[in-house]
Amino acid sequence: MHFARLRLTGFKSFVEPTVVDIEPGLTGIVGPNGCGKSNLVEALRWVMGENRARSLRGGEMDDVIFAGTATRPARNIAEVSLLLDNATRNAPAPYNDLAEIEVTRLIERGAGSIYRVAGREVRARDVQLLFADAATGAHSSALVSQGRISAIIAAKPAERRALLEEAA
Amino acid sequence: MHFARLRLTGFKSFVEPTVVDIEPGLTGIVGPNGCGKSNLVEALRWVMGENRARSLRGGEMDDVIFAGTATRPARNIAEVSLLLDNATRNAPAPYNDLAEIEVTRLIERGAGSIYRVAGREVRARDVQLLFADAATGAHSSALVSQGRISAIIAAKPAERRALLEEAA
Amino acid sequence: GRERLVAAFDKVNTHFQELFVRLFGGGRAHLTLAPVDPADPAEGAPKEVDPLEAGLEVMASPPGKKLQSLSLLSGGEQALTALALLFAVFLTNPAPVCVLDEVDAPLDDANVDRFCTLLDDIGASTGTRFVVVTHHRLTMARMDRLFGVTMSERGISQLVAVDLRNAERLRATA
Amino acid sequence: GRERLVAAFDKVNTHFQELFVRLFGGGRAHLTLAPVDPADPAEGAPKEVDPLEAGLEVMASPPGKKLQSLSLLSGGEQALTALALLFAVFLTNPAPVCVLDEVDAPLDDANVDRFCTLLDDIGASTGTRFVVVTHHRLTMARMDRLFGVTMSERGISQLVAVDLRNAERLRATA
Ligand SMILES: Nc1ncnc2c1ncn2[C@@H]1O[C@H](COP(=O)(O)OP(=O)(O)OP(=O)(O)O)[C@@H](O)[C@H]1O
Ligand SMILES: Nc1ncnc2c1ncn2[C@@H]1O[C@H](COP(=O)(O)OP(=O)(O)OP(=O)(O)O)[C@@H](O)[C@H]1O
Ligand SMILES: [Mg+2]
Ligand SMILES: [Mg+2]
Repeated sequence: MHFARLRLTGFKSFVEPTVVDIEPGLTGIVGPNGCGKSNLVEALRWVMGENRARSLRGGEMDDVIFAGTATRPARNIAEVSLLLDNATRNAPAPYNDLAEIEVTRLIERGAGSIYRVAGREVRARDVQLLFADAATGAHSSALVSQGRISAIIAAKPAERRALLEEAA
Repeated sequence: MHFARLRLTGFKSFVEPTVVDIEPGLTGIVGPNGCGKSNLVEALRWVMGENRARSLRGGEMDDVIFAGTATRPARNIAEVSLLLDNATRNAPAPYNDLAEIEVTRLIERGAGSIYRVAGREVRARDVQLLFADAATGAHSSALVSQGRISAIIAAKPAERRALLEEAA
Repeated sequence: GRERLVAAFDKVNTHFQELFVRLFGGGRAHLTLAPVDPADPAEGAPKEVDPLEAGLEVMASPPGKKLQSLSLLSGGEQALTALALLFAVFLTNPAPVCVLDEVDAPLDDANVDRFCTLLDDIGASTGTRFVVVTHHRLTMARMDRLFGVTMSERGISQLVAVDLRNAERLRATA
Repeated sequence: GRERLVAAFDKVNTHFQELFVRLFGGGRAHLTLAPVDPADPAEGAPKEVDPLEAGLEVMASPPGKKLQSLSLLSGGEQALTALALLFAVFLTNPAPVCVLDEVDAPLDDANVDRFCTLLDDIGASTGTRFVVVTHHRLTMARMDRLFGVTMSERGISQLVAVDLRNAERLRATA
C-alpha cells in the first residue's frame, strides 16, 4: 500500500482546495517562513486520526479550520482526504480488494469530526487500525515534525526509551 | 570600553595558540559541523567568569581543557585571555587609567582556575564585577548560545519573565 | 523590585513593538504580563496581576495575519519574534559585544536580510561589536569580515581569515 | 514485554551503528540501556539493568574524535546522530511514507550531502516515499520533484509545482 495523493480544503491556511501528489522517491517542499509548509505535514497527520489538538499546535481541534484573514471570512468546515494506492494488494482485510482506497476526515466547527474510508463512514479507531497495520499512522516516528530532532537531543534517556518501544 | 581580542591555548579543541580579533561592525564565523565555532563562544563566556560547567556543555570545569585526540595527548592547562580597549576611558575605577586591559583565566587539571586583570591576580568576583559594570558578563543575554532561541520559544511564560529581570 | 520590573516591562515592550515591525517588514506585536494560572472565570473580577509572579506572554501578528500567541506561529516566525524580544531587552542596556550562534538557522532569505540590516543599524547606533556564527550564505555575505574554523587535523581546531569566496568553499568541505 | 524490548534494542542498535558511519562518513557509535539513576558506587555490584525502567544512552565518536556522550557533540553532530537513531528505529519496520520537516537546518553541506544519499538509498531498498520540507539549497537540488508553497494573498497558502531555478527565487521572496 502506498500514499498517492493528499487533498485539503479549509484546513489551516489552505482555504482553497489543494492537491499534493506523493510519488516514489524524494518530494521536496519549499517556501518562505510562515507560508504553510508545516501545515501540510499536519494535514497528513490529522487525516490519519490525530486526536490531540496540541500536537497540531492548536488549543482545540477546531483550530485546524481556516480561521480567516484580514480579507477573508473564517470557514466552518475543514476536509482532508488521502488517496492510498493498493495495487500491491497488501491493505488490511476489509479493503484489500480495492485498487485505491480513499480515507477522508471532515470537521465542522463545534460539531466534531467524521471519518470515511472508501466512501463509508467509519470510527476514528478503524482509521487508526488501518494505518497501524501498514506500519504508519498519526503517531508514527517516521513523521518528523519541525523541532522534533532538537526534542530528541534534549530528552532525558528515560524519555528516549519510548523510541525503542515503537520498534518493539 | 570595547572587546578587542580573544586569545586561547589548550581550550577545548583549540590546543594551539589561537587569536581572534573582534573589530567594530559584524564579524562572521563559519566552518563545518563540529569544527569548533561554539567552542570559541564558550571561551569568551569562560574568561568572563562562567562558573557553571553545564552551561559550557561539560560535566565538570576540567572538561574545558584539551582532552586529546586519536593522535595528540591531552593537556593539563587551558588559558584564555581577553584584551579590552579602554581608549574611551569608561572602565570601572581601579583600571580606568589604562588604555588596554587584559583579563586572563587559567585552569590546571584538578587544581581550579586563576584570574588575572592587568597582570595582577584577582578573585573571580572581581572579574564578574568588572564586566557587570560594563553591561556584559558570562550570563549576559547578549551572548546567545546555539539552541537558546528555541529554548526561549519553548519556555513557559513565567520562565520568560527572567529576561525582563535582566532589563530591570 | 515591583516598580523596577514594571518600568523594565514598559521599556522592553516599546522596543519589542518597534523591532518586530522592522524584522517582519510590517505587522504588529506586543508583550503582556499575564497571571501564571489564568483566573478562574467563576471568581468574577480578573486577578490583579502581580508582576513579580506573572508570566511574560508574547502576542504577535505577522503582516496580513490575525493576532495570535507565539505557539501558533510557524517555526521561522517564532524564531524571528524571539530575536525581536532578545534585542528589545538588549536595547534597554546595550552591551559592548553581542555573540549570536546560528540564530538564523530557521530563517528564509527575506528574513535573513532584514535581520542583518537590524544588526548593522544597532551596531551603528550603540557601537556594539557583533560576532555571528552562521551557515547561511546570505548572512556571510553581509559580514564586514569572516573567520573560518577548520579541523584539517582531526579533532584540532584552527582559525583562518577567509574572504567570501573561500567561505563558500569552506562550507562545502567537512 | 521485557524480551520484546531487548530484542528491539538489539535490532535498533545494529542499524544505528551502521547508519552513524554512513551519515558521518566514518567514526563509530553505539546505544546502551543505562539505569536511570546511576548505581551508588557504595553499593558495590552494578545494578542489574531492567530494560523496562532503563534509559537509552547514545555514545558517539565522529571520525578522529574520542568516544563521548551526545551532550558533548556540536549542534550539527547531535542532529546528525539523532537522525541516525530515528532511521535506525524506522528500518526495524519501514513505513510507506516518511515526512521530514526541516531536519537539515543545523547541517553543513557535506553532511547534507550524506543525508540525501541515505534518503535515496533507503527509498530504493524499502520503497518508502519521502516528503522533505527544507530551506537548504543543496537538499532542494537532490529532490526528484519540488512543490513551492506561497502566500501571494496574505494568510492564504497556495501550492505550485516548481523547478529548481524557480525554487531559488521562491526562497528569496517573503
Ligand atoms: N486555522 C488557521 N487558519 C488560518 N491560518 C492558520 C491557521 N492555523 C495556522 N495558520 C497560519 O499558518 C501559518 C504557519 O504556517 P506553517 O507553520 O505551516 O509555516 P511554515 O511554512 O512551516 O514556515 P517555517 O518555514 O517558518 O517553518 C501561521 O502564520 C498561521 O497564521
Ligand atoms: N575538552 C575538549 N578537548 C578536545 N575537543 C573537545 C573538547 N570539548 C569539546 N571538544 C570537541 O569540540 C567539538 C564541538 O565543537 P563545537 O561545538 O564548537 O562545533 P561547531 O563548530 O559549533 O559545530 P556546529 O556547526 O555543528 O554547531 C566536539 O566534536 C568535541 O569533540
Ligand atoms: Mg515550518
Ligand atoms: Mg555550534
